[in-house]
Amino acid sequence: DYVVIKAMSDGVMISGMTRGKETKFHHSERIDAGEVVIAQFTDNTSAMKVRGKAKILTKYGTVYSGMA
Amino acid sequence: DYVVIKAMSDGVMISGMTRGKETKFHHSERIDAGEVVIAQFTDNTSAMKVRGKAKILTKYGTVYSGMA
Amino acid sequence: DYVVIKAMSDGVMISGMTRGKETKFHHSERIDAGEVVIAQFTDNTSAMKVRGKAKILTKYGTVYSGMA
Amino acid sequence: DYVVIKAMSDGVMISGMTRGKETKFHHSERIDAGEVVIAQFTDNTSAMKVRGKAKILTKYGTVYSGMA
Amino acid sequence: DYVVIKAMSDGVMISGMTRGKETKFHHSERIDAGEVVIAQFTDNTSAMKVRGKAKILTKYGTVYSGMA
Amino acid sequence: DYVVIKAMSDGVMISGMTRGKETKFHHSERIDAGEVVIAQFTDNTSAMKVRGKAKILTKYGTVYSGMA
Amino acid sequence: DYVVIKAMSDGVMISGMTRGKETKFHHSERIDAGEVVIAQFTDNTSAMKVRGKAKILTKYGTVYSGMA
Amino acid sequence: DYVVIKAMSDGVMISGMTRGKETKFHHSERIDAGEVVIAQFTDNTSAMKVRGKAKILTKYGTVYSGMA
Amino acid sequence: DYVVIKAMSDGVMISGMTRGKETKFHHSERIDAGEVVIAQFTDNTSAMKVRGKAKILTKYGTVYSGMA
Amino acid sequence: DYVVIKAMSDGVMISGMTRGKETKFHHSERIDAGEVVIAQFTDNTSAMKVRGKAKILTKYGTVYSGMA
Amino acid sequence: DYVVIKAMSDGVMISGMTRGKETKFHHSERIDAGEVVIAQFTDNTSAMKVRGKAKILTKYGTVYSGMA
Ligand SMILES: N[C@@H](Cc1c[nH]c2ccccc12)C(=O)O
Ligand SMILES: N[C@@H](Cc1c[nH]c2ccccc12)C(=O)O
Ligand SMILES: N[C@@H](Cc1c[nH]c2ccccc12)C(=O)O
Ligand SMILES: N[C@@H](Cc1c[nH]c2ccccc12)C(=O)O
Ligand SMILES: N[C@@H](Cc1c[nH]c2ccccc12)C(=O)O
Ligand SMILES: N[C@@H](Cc1c[nH]c2ccccc12)C(=O)O
Ligand SMILES: N[C@@H](Cc1c[nH]c2ccccc12)C(=O)O
Ligand SMILES: N[C@@H](Cc1c[nH]c2ccccc12)C(=O)O
Ligand SMILES: N[C@@H](Cc1c[nH]c2ccccc12)C(=O)O
Ligand SMILES: N[C@@H](Cc1c[nH]c2ccccc12)C(=O)O
Ligand SMILES: N[C@@H](Cc1c[nH]c2ccccc12)C(=O)O
Repeated sequence: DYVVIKAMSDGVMISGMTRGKETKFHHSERIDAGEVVIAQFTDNTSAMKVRGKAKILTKYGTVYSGMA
Repeated sequence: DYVVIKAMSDGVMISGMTRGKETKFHHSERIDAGEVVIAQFTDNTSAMKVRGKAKILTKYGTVYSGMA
Repeated sequence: DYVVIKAMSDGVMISGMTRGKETKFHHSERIDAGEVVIAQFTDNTSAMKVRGKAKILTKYGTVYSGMA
Repeated sequence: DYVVIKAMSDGVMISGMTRGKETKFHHSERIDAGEVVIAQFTDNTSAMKVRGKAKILTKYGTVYSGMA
Repeated sequence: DYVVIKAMSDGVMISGMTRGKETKFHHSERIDAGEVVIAQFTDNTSAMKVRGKAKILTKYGTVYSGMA
Repeated sequence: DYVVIKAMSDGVMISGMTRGKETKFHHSERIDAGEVVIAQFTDNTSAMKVRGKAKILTKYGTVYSGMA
Repeated sequence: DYVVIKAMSDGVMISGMTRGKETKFHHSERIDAGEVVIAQFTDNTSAMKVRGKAKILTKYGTVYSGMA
Repeated sequence: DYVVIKAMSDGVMISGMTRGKETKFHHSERIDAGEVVIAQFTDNTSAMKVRGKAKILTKYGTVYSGMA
Repeated sequence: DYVVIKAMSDGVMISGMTRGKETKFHHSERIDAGEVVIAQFTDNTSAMKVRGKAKILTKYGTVYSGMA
Repeated sequence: DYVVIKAMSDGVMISGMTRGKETKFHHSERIDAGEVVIAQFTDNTSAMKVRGKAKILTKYGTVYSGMA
Repeated sequence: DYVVIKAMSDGVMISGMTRGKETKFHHSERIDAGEVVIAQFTDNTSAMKVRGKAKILTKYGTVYSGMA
């Protein structure tokens, strides 16, 4: 399982949240307008948070963060 | 298995409920309008609760919390 | 496998029933109008009971509890 | 595998039948009009019996008990 | 794998046939008009026989016993 | 994997053929008009033979034995 | 995996070919017009040969042996 | 995985090619017009060659050997 | 996984390329017009090369070698 | 799981991000206009980043990096 | 998983990139116009690079390298 995130403006942040009893951010990746990250769920990442304007492709369809 | 949650207003709370004999909240993540969380079910999370206005994408379709 | 339950009025109760030889409620989660719970079947939960007005999304489609 | 049972009148009975050489009822759950039970097949339950007026959602479609 | 059997008249008989070298009935469950049984194939049941008027939902579609 | 066999006239015979180096009938089940048998392939049954007028539902569709 | 073979005339022969380094017939089953055999591939059968007029249902569709 | 081969003229040859470092024919089966062979890939057969006029049903569709 | 190759002219070559650190041809099979080879990927074959005019059926559709 | 990346202009960079507790780039592959890379997720790569103008084919559809 | 590559002009290069911590080319296969290679991902190949004019069939559809 992975998701596809394309920044629609600069400074989009993709944060990986730790798997396990604790939930905290283990890594935040910044992408600028047009850049694309394709990120899997892993042994270390069981949740992700996206802030800023981005297009996010998931198995349930596309959702836009940072806007209506 | 994961779900996608996009906050449609500020202060949306996503709470993870513990797997096992006991059921309690192990973590609550706050997201503000436009922010998106993609959260898996895990060894530690067997249920989730969403409060506030959000768009929730699941394998059975989209449901809106916090409104009719 | 999980189900999605959205309360359509206050005081909806979602009860988890124990897996095993015995069948009893191990946890009841109350949700108010608009709140959403996404709950898996687990080692501890092999059946669920929903009381009150709610929209329930399952792999066989949507069913409404607490009303015709 | 689970089935979804919504009571369409009071006093609907959902009985779990034991898995194994013997076949008997190990638990009967009563639900009243509007209440919904979502029940899995398990190590202990290899058959179910539904009596009274209910809507039953299965992987082969919906069937109505207690009426034509 | 399970099948869904709804009695369309009284006295419908659902018989489980033993798995293994021998084939005999290990249990016969009687259901009356409107009652529904949902029965799995199991370690003990590798065939079923239905007598009387019933609607039977299977993965290949619906078949009616006890009538043309 | 199972097949569904509905007798369209009396005296339909469903024979299970042994799995293994040898091929012989280990059991023949007679069903009369309207009766239905749902039979799995098993450790003991790797082929089946149907004689007489019957409707047979398989994963490749329905076939009618005993007639054109 | 199984195939369904319905004889469209008398004397149809279904031969099982041995699995392994050698390829020979381990069993030939004769079916007459209207009779149906449903035969799996097994530890002993890795190929089948059908001679005579028959309708053969496979996962790739239906083919008719013994005729154009 | 299996393929279905129906001879459209006499003398069609179906050759099994050995699995492993070496590639040679371990068995050639001749079928005459109308005869059908259903052959699996196995521990001993990792490729097949068909010569002569035949209709070949595969998971990618039907192809005709021995003709345009 | 297998592919289906039908020669559309004489002298089509199907070469199996070795699995492992090294990549070389372990076997080349010649087929003439109309002949068909159905070849799996195996422990020894992780790539194939087709030269000459052929019709090649794959899980992504049909492609024609040796021509535009 | 793999993704397909076609450079739509020169100097497109595809960076593999390490799997595990740490997240850093282990390899960046440059492709020029028209060149195509097909890259899997692996034991070492749990996320990828694409910069520059490219067409990216994923299981959720196509997305274009480096442009609106 | 495999991809299908058909050269649309001479001198198309298909390079296999090593699986593991390091990423380098372990093999480059040249194909000329009309020739087709069908290549799997393997223990040794976790990415591929295609240069020159080719038609590439993947599970996400067809993409053309070496041209617009
Ligand atoms: N540490 C949590 C992270 C998480 C996953 N899904 C969640 C849903 C809600 C809250 C936290 C989470 C876990 O692995 O389970
Ligand atoms: N601790 C419970 C949480 C839970 C999951 N699904 C439920 C349904 C109802 C009530 C509680 C639950 C469990 O793991 O089983
Ligand atoms: N304790 C029971 C709960 C149950 C699941 N499905 C049921 C159906 C009917 C009655 C009870 C049940 C079990 O695990 O099997
Ligand atoms: N004890 C039986 C219950 C059962 C399942 N399916 C059945 C069909 C017919 C009769 C009984 C059954 C068993 O586990 O096998
Ligand atoms: N005892 C038999 C029951 C059976 C299953 N499928 C059949 C088909 C025909 C006759 C008997 C059977 C077995 O387990 O194999
Ligand atoms: N004893 C045979 C029965 C059989 C299965 N499929 C067949 C096809 C043809 C002839 C016999 C068979 C076996 O287990 O393999
Ligand atoms: N003994 C052969 C039978 C066979 C299966 N598929 C074939 C294709 C061609 C020729 C023979 C065969 C085997 O198990 O492999
Ligand atoms: N002996 C070879 C046979 C083979 C399978 N697929 C092929 C493709 C090309 C050439 C030979 C083959 C192998 O098992 O791998
Ligand atoms: N020996 C290589 C063969 C190969 C498979 N896919 C490839 C792609 C490109 C180059 C070579 C290959 C391997 O097993 O991995
Ligand atoms: N090292 C991280 C890389 C990663 C994967 N998915 C992510 C999502 C967000 C941030 C980092 C990541 C991991 O393996 O889990
Ligand atoms: N050696 C790398 C090759 C690779 C696969 N996917 C990639 C994506 C980006 C960069 C390199 C790669 C690995 O096995 O993981």
